[in-house]
Amino acid sequence: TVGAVAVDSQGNVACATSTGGILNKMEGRVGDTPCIGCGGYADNMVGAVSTTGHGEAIMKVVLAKHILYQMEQGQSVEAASDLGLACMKFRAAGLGGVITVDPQGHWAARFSSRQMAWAAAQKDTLHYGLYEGE
Amino acid sequence: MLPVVVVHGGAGHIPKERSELSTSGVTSAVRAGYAVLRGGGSSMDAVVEAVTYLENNPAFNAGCGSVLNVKGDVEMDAFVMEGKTLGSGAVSAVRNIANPIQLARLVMDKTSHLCLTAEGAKQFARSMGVPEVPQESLITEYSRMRWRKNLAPDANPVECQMGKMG
Repeated sequence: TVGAVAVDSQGNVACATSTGGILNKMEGRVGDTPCIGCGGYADNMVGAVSTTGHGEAIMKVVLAKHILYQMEQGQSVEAASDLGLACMKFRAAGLGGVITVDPQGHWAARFSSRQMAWAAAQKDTLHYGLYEGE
Repeated sequence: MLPVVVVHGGAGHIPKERSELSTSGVTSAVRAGYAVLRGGGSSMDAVVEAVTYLENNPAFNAGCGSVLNVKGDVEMDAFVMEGKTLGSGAVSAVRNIANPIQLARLVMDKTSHLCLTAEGAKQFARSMGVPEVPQESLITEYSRMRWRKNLAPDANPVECQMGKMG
């Protein structure tokens, strides 16, 4: 799975997610990616999220919307992302990762899996990582 | 407020020999998306540009390089959403399309629906003039190798892709 989130100069947020799915899936299997609130969500009032990971688990906790709900309750982009991933791990036994932005341009790239390739560009500065803590 | 683009190339197990490919792929994609923002483009333009880059990169599981279903075929899903109007578009189980993310955006921009699937999505793509590509052009040697490996009776495809739960 691949994805992107962005905030533009007008303060508008957006998300995009695309995937081939899970290895050797059944024909006709649809995962979290095209399901609104699961593979992604964007709302100028709160922020935008794109998700990746075990799709069935992501769908059970409606991960993208769950994270934005945590932000509505006052959590930071990092804390809300971690809370969403923790919920997915403990309630649905699933691993994954998310990228999250809020309309002010705060951003996070968090994951519960061993690795997730991510990159961010802001103020002409490039950030990237693959392992936890990078 | 500071404009920003963030991308991911998928969570899970990334073999060491593919880590450099993954890192260079996501940094190229985020540069492409950020260039759109710097040129005055919208956040939607930026995310579609970045994901198109990733779909065209065979190192990632989307577009070219997608994992295969149990029959050895490519079936892809994609989704876009913009935060101003909550407009969104999606496609699921689409085949023979190089960039499903662009098709998802067309669903958002040109229809009153949120998601089109399988044959209906393909018909919509034709009506929009989106070119069809041979399935073989989306399949890599790496994805075929993983498909074969996971046909074994004792294989665990989810664990193979996502890694073991800690």
